[in-house]
Amino acid sequence: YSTFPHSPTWQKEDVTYRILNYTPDMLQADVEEAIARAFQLWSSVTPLKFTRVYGGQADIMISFAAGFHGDFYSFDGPGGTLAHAYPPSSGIGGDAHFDEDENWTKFTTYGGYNLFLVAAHELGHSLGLSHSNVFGALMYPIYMARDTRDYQLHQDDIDGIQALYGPPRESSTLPTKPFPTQEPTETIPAEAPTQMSPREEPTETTPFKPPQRPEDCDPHLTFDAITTLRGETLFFKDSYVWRKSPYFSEIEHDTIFSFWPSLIAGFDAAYEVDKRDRVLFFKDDQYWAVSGYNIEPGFPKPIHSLGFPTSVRKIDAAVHDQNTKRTYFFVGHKYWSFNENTHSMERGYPRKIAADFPGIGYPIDAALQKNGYFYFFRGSNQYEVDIKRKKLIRIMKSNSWFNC
Amino acid sequence: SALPVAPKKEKEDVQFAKKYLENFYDFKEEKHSLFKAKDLSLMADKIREMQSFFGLKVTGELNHETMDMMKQPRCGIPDIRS
Repeated sequence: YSTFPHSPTWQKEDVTYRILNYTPDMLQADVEEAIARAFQLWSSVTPLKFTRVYGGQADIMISFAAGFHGDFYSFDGPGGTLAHAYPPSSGIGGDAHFDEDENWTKFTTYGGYNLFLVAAHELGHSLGLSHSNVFGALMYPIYMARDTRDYQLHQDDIDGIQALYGPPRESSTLPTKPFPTQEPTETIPAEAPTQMSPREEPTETTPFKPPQRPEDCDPHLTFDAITTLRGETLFFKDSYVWRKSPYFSEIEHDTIFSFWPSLIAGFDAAYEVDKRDRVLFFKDDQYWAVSGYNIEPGFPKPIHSLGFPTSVRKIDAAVHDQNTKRTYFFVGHKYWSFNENTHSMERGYPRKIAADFPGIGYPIDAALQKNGYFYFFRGSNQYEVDIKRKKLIRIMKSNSWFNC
Repeated sequence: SALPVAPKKEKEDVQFAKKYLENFYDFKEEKHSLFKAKDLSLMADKIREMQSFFGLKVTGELNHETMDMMKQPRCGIPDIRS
């Protein structure tokens, strides 16, 4: 973490804030709740108390504006700079400005910016924190779409703010955990409960609890589907995504919802056709095509439109061979070969997996192509196969990609 | 972080990078500098500072991942200040 030069802080524990105007992107009540939640993040780990005022000068004045808005930092239209805020002092000190040209949202979605997340970051500035270079910290300068339903401050953020204000008082009446968010039951697709046993159908009194994300190095970790995407590798399990980027050594954790909110969790298979910047996701007898965040129109489509017989209800795994432009679909003990150039299944298929890929067994959970090898994932093991020779090279743990 | 984006034109990138480094890394381009090389060296220093801040490979060059990082949506407060 870092602070501003001379570490300015509020020389009091009771800090006031005022919301000067609103964004038309969100309900006023949602704007107020997002900002109140953002303040609560910081009050829960410091002695600070934040009180909202409705007129006159407050310590922290919050507003939405586009382009030039009266200070030296004009906003730049959609994207780029989303917001900024000033360190503690009189006048403009502490104030937080949000770029009205952005699309502000209550939840993390693609194409929008979660106001709670951005507000929490800017209020960190309003309280005296500058940017942190700790990846994953709230005060990291780059917007990171993430699931905020049970959002907690990163330890680096807590260390920073407590270096300025100290820990909360023992007798503090404030809860130490952020108050529970409004469960977005109205936005989670009704299919989501398919991940739970019928006994746990969500009722008014039972909040929806997605299964916990397994630890990266859990020796029993298995995957539903794996694909590359613009140079990164994405591993899917239930609603969770592990992202391995060539730029960062750390594995990033996301949810399917944070990228593709309308897609159902629990994919069966996924693969990328890199030359077309296109990834296909398969679930049951349907499949979707996405390009970055965007889901291509006309999807989902039935998998039978690819040429599978009606007896095939779902597929286990898929992998695309960038060299031959063939995609292999694995179903039970057989596999099909699909020609991406002619968009048709090849003759002579299905063939037995055991005949052409000896030693890897079936059914296959997920498949990946990387560096001239196929990687077939079955349970907590993965089988590295030389693509040209179709020869099993070695067997590794499925999560060996996570630097375990 | 956002999903990676598609590649962009180089000249635009240099201009974009200059503005980015001015906004967030205290880069001051000497508009009337006679020594182009000095200007480039100053900019390379700032690129290195930015790469180091984000944990990227420190090369001083405007490579793909550096440009990608600069294009990510972000907070308007500088990352470092003189």
